[in-house]
Amino acid sequence: LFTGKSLDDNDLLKLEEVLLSSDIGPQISSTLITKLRLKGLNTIENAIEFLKKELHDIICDKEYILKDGVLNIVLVLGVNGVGKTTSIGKLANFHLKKGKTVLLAAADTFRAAATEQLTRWAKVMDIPIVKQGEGADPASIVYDAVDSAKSKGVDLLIIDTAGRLQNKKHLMDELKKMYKIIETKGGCDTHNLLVIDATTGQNAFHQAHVFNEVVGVNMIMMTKYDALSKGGIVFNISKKLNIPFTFIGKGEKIEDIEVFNREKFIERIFN
Amino acid sequence: GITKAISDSFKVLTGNARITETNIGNAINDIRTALIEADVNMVVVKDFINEITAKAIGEQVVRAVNPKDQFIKIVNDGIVDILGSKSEALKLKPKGTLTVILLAGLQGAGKTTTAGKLARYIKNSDNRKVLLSACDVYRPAAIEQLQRVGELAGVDVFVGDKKDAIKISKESYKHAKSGNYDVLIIDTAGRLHVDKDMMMEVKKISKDLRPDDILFVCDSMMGQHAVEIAKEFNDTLEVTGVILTKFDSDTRGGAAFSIKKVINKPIKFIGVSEKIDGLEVFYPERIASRILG
Ligand SMILES: Nc1nc2c(ncn2[C@@H]2O[C@H](COP(=O)(O)OP(=O)(O)OP(=O)(O)O)[C@@H](O)[C@H]2O)c(=O)[nH]1
Ligand SMILES: Nc1nc2c(ncn2[C@@H]2O[C@H](COP(=O)(O)OP(=O)(O)OP(=O)(O)O)[C@@H](O)[C@H]2O)c(=O)[nH]1
Ligand SMILES: [Mg+2]
Ligand SMILES: [Mg+2]
Repeated sequence: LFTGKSLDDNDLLKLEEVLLSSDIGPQISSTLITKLRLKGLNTIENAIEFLKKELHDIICDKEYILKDGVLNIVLVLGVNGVGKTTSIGKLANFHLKKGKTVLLAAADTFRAAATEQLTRWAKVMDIPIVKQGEGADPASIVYDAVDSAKSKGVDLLIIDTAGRLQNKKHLMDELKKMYKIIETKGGCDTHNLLVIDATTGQNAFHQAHVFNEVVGVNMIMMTKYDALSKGGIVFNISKKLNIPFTFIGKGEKIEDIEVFNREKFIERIFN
Repeated sequence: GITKAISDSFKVLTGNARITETNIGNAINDIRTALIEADVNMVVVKDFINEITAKAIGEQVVRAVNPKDQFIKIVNDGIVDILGSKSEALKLKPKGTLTVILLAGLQGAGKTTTAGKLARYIKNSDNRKVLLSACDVYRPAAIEQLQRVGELAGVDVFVGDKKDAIKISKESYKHAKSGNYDVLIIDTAGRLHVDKDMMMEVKKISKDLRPDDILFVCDSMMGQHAVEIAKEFNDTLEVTGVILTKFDSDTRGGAAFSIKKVINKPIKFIGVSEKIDGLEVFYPERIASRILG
């Protein structure tokens, strides 16, 4: 599509389409193209390099590293079906391979067979899991899990929650209650991990925004990156909310997780 | 939303008697931005804008209506037309003859939950004996999930004993026939449109069972790639309809518009909650007003 020739209006249009088709959104896309136009570059290569640098400066990424000598808690949240439960399996395994001890908590007591699903992952890794029956109060599982994690002296407790749409107030209240329990117990380093689906459009920003308002989001994992969507929703979230992306989910197997890499991510936008 | 965009663009044009290229220039740009913000696919937006521009300029403004309202109506009608003029029902055979419905789609789209909702809907609205078939042999506890969903829907669930989706689908078909079921609903594993093996698997199930309805189950909050994904499923399976899930979210739902425009298959139902009764027949006006915002 792009070969070594000079930039004209048509090229700018094509570049804008590359940005828009990546789910970057009209706001950021038009801002970048306007900047590009004013830059007065004369080749497509230079234009792409310019855009890559601009995008590079927008993205927030960060490594998630466990703190020593304290219980680390990751509360996993997000809307329905994005890959929370599967990602917990991957995340647990990721830390197990680093020699850490992990405990899981099945606090999705609503969805059919949610506890069974997470229990399978726990069994695969032979790690303990705190759970109760369907319909139990998720807050009580969080309560028990934190106590259990502390008494067991595990490095990391990962808590699975039910998928919930951010526009459902009673579900966001339920999540807030679960978070308050962790906060109240104290003595731990807690990260709220928002899971978003790479194929999601502009609503992903609203998801991040509301979850962040309700319980605060410390880090984000983007799943289904292997569906070949470009995941451009990363930019709006980074720019307006300053929440770092920490992991990418790229498949359904336990090893299909990688640390979020800014360069690789931007490269793929322009492939 | 788009309605506001049009209103703002036309604010300066009070008293204008007809829509011209000049006075809709700004409105067009704003509509384009609003549609993309609503997740309508870029290529679909281009075509749509061309269509409504041509229509708008060609129109004499109706005496009772001002250009702004006229233009909003043109955009709204344009969206409704593409979405489909009325809801299209399931292709149910006469009772006593087995109807087969196959569900397919991306991971996490809502297939298993929708299978249960559909089963309950058919059972209650048409007093039919429905059997669910658990053909997801990959996802941990997928079978348990469908069994629980079947309980909530009040229908039987067929569970095979081998880890072979194609074999299980055929066994469930035999079981449906011998058990005198009216409808067999096949729940399949989530799969990527770019996973050749998995797309071949669902294609084989479809070839073997020759379903009466092949429904593409899709998350309504999908972004620009919705078209590419829907196209691939449609090319592989020749779907007979689409079910859009999670419409109870506050997503604008532009994917619905994009998918319909590109593969032109009817949107039969929308998912409106996680509960077993959270399934509604599709009405284009509702979706159009959401996209318009
Ligand atoms: N291709 C692909 N599929 C994924 C990925 N992550 C999760 N999945 C699949 O997405 C589907 C949903 O995953 P879950 O882990 O159940 O999602 P969830 O967010 O826990 O869902 P709910 O609890 O129902 O809200 C499953 O079929 C997973 O195998 C990924 O990175 N790539
Ligand atoms: N709010 C809402 N949630 C829904 C709707 N449909 C499905 N869900 C939820 O979406 C999540 C995923 O649903 P599943 O039925 O497991 O999706 P699936 O397509 O079978 O997933 P895989 O088999 O892993 O591909 C679950 O949490 C469901 O409760 C809907 O219409 N509204
Ligand atoms: Mg889950
Ligand atoms: Mg399923």
